[in-house]
Amino acid sequence: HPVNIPRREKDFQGMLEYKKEDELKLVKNLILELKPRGVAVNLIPGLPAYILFMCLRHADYVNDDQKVRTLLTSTINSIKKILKKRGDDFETVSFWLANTCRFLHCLKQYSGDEAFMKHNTSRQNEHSLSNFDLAEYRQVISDLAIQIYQQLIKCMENILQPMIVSGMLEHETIQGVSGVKPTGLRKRTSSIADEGTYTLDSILRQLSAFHSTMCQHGTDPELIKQVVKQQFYIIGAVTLNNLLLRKDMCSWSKGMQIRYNVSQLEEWLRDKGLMTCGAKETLEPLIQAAQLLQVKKKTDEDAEAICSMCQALTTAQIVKVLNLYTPVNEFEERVSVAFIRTIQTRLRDRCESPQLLMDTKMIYPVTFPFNPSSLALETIQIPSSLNLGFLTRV
Amino acid sequence: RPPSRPRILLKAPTLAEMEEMNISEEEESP
Repeated sequence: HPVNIPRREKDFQGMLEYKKEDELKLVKNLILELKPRGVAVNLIPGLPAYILFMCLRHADYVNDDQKVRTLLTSTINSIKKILKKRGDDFETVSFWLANTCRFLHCLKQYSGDEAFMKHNTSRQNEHSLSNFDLAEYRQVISDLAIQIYQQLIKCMENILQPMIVSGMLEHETIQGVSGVKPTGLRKRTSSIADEGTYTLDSILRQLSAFHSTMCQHGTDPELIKQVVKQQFYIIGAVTLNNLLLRKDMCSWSKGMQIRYNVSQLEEWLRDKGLMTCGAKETLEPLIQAAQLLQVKKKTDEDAEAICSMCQALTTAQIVKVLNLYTPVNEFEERVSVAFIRTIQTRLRDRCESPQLLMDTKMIYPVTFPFNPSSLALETIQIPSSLNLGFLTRV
Repeated sequence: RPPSRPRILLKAPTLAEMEEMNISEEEESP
């Protein structure tokens, strides 16, 4: 019986050997039955991706193209399967977006392609795939990551959607007029906002919950920025659309409330170090609509100021706000038809869509900038909680 | 592997083709 000499760390080559018949068990334990809130909570971020890649490395190392193919195919299909089953759970989708991207980065970082090796240690270069070029599989995995990203946005939108109008428009914090709805409106979902009324705070807490979940899962910072930008776009678009459809929202005080809410959202971005991710800019139409509610709307000079201020609003949107505008009190008159004509004349040669409402379903195209990892594969140890005892470190 | 020997490009099915392969496998083993 061979003496079990403990191998020193440097003897491992960062691969995991497994028998072909154990492949189904591998994807079952590592993908299909892994609970993001359970075992996965205290894993190192991206561990499933590293484990899958180390298995792939061994199949490549022994020059078994069939084993490489079947592992990649069952990995991809298992991820798709779990997302079909639990695709409405933000944690699950975020977890597998982070791991799919990490797997994709590993395929690049260890592809042997110079372009992806700039930040590698010499040790990491030794771990490059030796026999197979998986460029075509990288494209498939990138397509999968795009699908998962779109699903994540849908997930997040379903959670945020019911909060936006209440939190950004209806709930008033400035004049101290409490807009608490009767408790009958209590939401059933287990999400953050379980009180009767969604407030701006509910939105901010939910944004923070999304953000910390993605960080905990090891999602690429560049990807988190794109998700946050998309979240802010949805918040801005839904808020503006409701403003444009509701007379009761077009008042001087509502303009003030919106500007306050926007400043809180910007504060949140600053707090998370996300001021440059483009999220703030997506709120520009809403910001300008709020300003439009507060500026003077009488003279030619006022008209000129409005036209130069409202660059992110279409003419239809500007005219709509002016038509819906409700004076502060009986001393203030409604916006005159003549004034609105002046605005329309000034803006007639603008080439823009006649659209009134923003497209709340628009998703910015996503990119996955290459993000190599400094993690040394040979040091990775597999927690027993993953039930992967049939894998052998090589 | 001598660095000079290029890696063999593995042709990959598309996501959709993979899904079809997966469905047919599942039908064979209910």
